[in-house]
Amino acid sequence: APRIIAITNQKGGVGKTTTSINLAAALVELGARVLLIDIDPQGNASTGLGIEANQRKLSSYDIVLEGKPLKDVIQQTAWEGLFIGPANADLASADVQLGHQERRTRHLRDALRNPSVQALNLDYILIDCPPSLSLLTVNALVAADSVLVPLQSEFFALEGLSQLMLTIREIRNSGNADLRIEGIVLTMYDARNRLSLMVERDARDNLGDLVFRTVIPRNVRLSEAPSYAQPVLTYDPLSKGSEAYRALAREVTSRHSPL
Amino acid sequence: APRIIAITNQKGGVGKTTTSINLAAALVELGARVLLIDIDPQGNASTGLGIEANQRKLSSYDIVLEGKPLKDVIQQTAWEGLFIGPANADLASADVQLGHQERRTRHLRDALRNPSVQALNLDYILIDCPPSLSLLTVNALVAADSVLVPLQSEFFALEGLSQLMLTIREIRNSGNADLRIEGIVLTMYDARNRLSLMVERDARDNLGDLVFRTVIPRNVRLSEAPSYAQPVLTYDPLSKGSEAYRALAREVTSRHSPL
Ligand SMILES: Nc1ncnc2c1ncn2[C@@H]1O[C@H](COP(=O)(O)OP(=O)(O)OP(=O)(O)O)[C@@H](O)[C@H]1O
Ligand SMILES: Nc1ncnc2c1ncn2[C@@H]1O[C@H](COP(=O)(O)OP(=O)(O)OP(=O)(O)O)[C@@H](O)[C@H]1O
Ligand SMILES: [Mg+2]
Ligand SMILES: [Mg+2]
Repeated sequence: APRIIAITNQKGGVGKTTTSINLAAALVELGARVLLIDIDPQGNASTGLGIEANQRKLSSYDIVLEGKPLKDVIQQTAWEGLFIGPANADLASADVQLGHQERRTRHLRDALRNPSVQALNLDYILIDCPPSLSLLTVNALVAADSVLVPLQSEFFALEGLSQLMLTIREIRNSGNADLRIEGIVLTMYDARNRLSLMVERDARDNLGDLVFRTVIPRNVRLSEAPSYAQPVLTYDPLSKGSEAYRALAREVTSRHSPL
Repeated sequence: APRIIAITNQKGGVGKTTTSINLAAALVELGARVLLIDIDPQGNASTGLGIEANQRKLSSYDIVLEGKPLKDVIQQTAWEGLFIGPANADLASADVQLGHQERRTRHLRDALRNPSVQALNLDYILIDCPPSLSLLTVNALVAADSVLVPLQSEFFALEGLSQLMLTIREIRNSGNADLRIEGIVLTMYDARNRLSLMVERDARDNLGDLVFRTVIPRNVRLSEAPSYAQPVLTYDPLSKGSEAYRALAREVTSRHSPL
């Protein structure tokens, strides 16, 4: 069965989408078959992988709220082995609608762990989450085997981490006892910036091995790539951003069975 | 009556809190009395103005959900003329709780436009919003006279703008007919970066005078200031960040009657 990783942090703009797109692409480079589920109503991961707004008639909304089978909603991207469950604005009302339903936190889990998913022969399912601890994000945490947390190398980002860790513990106690922390990855890191060094020291002191050795540097090629609707690994394969996400993919896969 | 400005953008990490804190401080420097309402469960604006977590027994949650009078919840900050309605983690459940209530989008409006608020003799009330179009953000849009939108000079940030404009139009048609756009301010702008120039050109071509002339440059002093629990205007008064927010305050006040 594929390993399901939720990429989440309720702090905004920390690199969740950038990590989702580029880690997915780097895992595919290593030979994996990867599905990226975009559950953020903004749909940035879908845009970043070239899915036009008019190609998202069926979206993660249909998986989570309409019970449509995964295989009917997901699309092949331009890259062999990389699939996407796109997001559209319908997701904006998902929270309110989920609120009234039975098993409201388990809709995504039921969809991703349905026996029919085996036929897709996936190695990884990544879930790009919105910047909140809403019912959509809780659905991702209940569905996932593990959580990968992008941590921006900034002061406000540290503040949110303890709240997120509390939420993960609550989910483990209520909806998903097996939920593990895949790891915390430092993003937008700038070694010349005192704050980056401070955040790294704080994170490694308090979280130890949970923090990946790989650090993602601030690299303008990472923010340019989405405007060309592709991962940085194909936009600028030799950039620092590409190298960093390849290293992250190697570190993630080394923690599980080989591909 | 004070002018109420909601500082909002559902895209995460674009500079909402940084703009809220520093525009508030710059308006106070011009002689205004300003209240900053923090309705983001992350509570970054509260932290950035030095309100410790254990000093937030009463918060915006009590204003929006418990109907407590504003004067009982707001606190004086360390800067004369600058007040704050702090946020705490209680707000995380506000959306679900608001969902079941009458007048669920008007709780904040009723609190901020209550006649007793006149006695506080405020010139401006700024509202720092979370990165979502949730009921809390809708409460801010229904309460406000106008909306100030920080726009990060990045590709993904442009994508969310049209969604936000649609939401503002919906609010104008349903809950708040007088809602105006105060303006759109470019943030984290780096003139050496092609993307910044592209985003500025796109924004000014499509939105014209709605885009403030003032542009906020990327400036490390802005991201350091919160770790010293103060606005950049007192942390490093001569920094580019301070200068930019002073210019923004002058531009905002020039659009209204003099203080
Ligand atoms: N390492 C990096 N170097 C430079 N720019 C980056 C880096 N990582 C992300 N960015 C840029 O920073 C912005 C925020 O990143 P991104 O959108 O991935 O964060 P997010 O956590 O998904 O945001 P949201 O909370 O809105 O979902 C984007 O414009 C992105 O292109
Ligand atoms: N002009 C700037 N130059 C450099 N850093 C900045 C600038 N503006 C904001 N920052 C930093 O970027 C990060 C994001 O800014 P901020 O937290 O204000 O955004 P936000 O929109 O409030 O985020 P959220 O969506 O999580 O509420 C913060 O760490 C902040 O210190
Ligand atoms: Mg994102
Ligand atoms: Mg904020």
